[in-house]
Amino acid sequence: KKTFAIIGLSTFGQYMARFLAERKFDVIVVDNDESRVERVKSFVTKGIIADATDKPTLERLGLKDADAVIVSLGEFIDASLLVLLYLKEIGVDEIYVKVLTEDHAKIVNLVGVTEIIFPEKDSAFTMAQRIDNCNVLDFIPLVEGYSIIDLAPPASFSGKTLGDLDLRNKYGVQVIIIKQATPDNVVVVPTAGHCIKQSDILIVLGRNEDLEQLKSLE
Amino acid sequence: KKTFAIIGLSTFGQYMARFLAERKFDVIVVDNDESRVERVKSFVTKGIIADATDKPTLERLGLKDADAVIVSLGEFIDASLLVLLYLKEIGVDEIYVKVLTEDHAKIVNLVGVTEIIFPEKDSAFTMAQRIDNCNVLDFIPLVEGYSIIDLAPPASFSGKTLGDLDLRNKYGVQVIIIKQATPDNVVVVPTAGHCIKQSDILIVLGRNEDLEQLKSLE
Ligand SMILES: Nc1ncnc2c1ncn2[C@@H]1O[C@H](COP(=O)(O)OP(=O)(O)OP(=O)(O)O)[C@@H](O)[C@H]1O
Ligand SMILES: Nc1ncnc2c1ncn2[C@@H]1O[C@H](COP(=O)(O)OP(=O)(O)OP(=O)(O)O)[C@@H](O)[C@H]1O
Repeated sequence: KKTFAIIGLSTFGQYMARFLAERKFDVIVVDNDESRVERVKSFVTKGIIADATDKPTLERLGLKDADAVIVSLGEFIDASLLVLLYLKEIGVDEIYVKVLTEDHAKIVNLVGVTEIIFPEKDSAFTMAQRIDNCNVLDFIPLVEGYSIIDLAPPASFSGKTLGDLDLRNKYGVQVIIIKQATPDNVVVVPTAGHCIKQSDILIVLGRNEDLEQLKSLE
Repeated sequence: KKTFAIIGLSTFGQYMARFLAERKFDVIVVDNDESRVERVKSFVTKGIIADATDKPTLERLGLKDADAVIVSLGEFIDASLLVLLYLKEIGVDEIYVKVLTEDHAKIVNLVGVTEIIFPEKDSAFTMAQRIDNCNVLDFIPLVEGYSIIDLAPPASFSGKTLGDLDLRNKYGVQVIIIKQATPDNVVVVPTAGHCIKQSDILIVLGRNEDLEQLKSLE
């Protein structure tokens, strides 16, 4: 069972706690504001009222074993950087940081994190696409009978190229993205020459029945 | 050419202004904080320093002809509700409101808007799915530098097949869907043999620079 820790119960932090708890994960939260910890107490595994910039406190939480830690300390940029530093020293692998400004993002990037979350910028980007009727993502699930799925490649695909496999003609499906494990990389619009590894994850678009057929291959 | 108005240059509002301006739309912004209007002046069509809750000011802006108005007044919930009311009285059809809390969202919903934007909640939702490796649809816009766009085919594409055009190798882009006008039909996972008509709309995935190159073709 996965465990996630959320440091800082800003609006984003509170919703992360709720959505992760809804997915039945263990959720540990830390905030120095008692009322905010109270607000999520009913659905989190452990709610800790403490100053996250106190390193011993962080160490006692056993965060090294968490699947990921999300830092959401709002405008307290210096606090978020301290906590980020301590999490790295503790040995946490997956760290997500919610940032407040472009500069905050740049500093966090220099320190290095798994991913930066910038809700205002991301939703503005998404909104700008949709307002322009441009975002087919809202469109794809609305095309009856079609889906996009993640697929671990069947053993028979390993070592073959997309060109060899000719999935579009054989199964009527399209590989639109490949998530590679090594190197940790995302290939958007893979070419026919891409050689499939066992560790790849294929993101495939197609008719539901065709995707089912693909999933049943060995 | 489309026109959009942004009332309130919060972080979200500023990014909306930027992303819409980048798509070559006319962007009008209103904020009573001079420094915020200054920050976006270089790329918006018109920057107005004024109190948006002053109805005559709003009326003078000719917002009735805007394709959409985005309200992003942050924690000034009462101001956002007043502005929302006035926009409806002025006769603006498409109104988007960025909300701060669940309750703010409920009140706005009672008044009625085209769409509510709640960045912190939306990104938490997306993040919770991704952290669980479950939903690639939110994955696509978050792959930095890539987009999905609608494209009317350049004249030179008419009558050619996707195989002839070989866009993946020529431009590094992938046509994932084709919306046909005649017959009114959507082709998902088009094959290499698909012959492009002038009336088709191509849904293309690729790196932003490559999509720009594609858009500039004749
Ligand atoms: N040193 C600290 N230790 C623990 N919690 C902290 C510390 N500093 C700040 N916090 C908490 O971090 C949270 C920051 O939330 P805040 O509401 O300021 O963020 P925000 O920028 O408004 O984010 P959002 O856009 O998600 O609402 C608060 O709950 C605050 O109590
Ligand atoms: N009556 C008003 N008329 C015009 N502008 C206003 C009015 N009231 C507030 N504003 C503007 O609305 C903006 C609200 O931004 P603010 O930074 O408070 O939002 P926020 O909740 O932090 O949003 P974000 O999460 O996008 O940063 C400010 O730029 C402020 O000047």
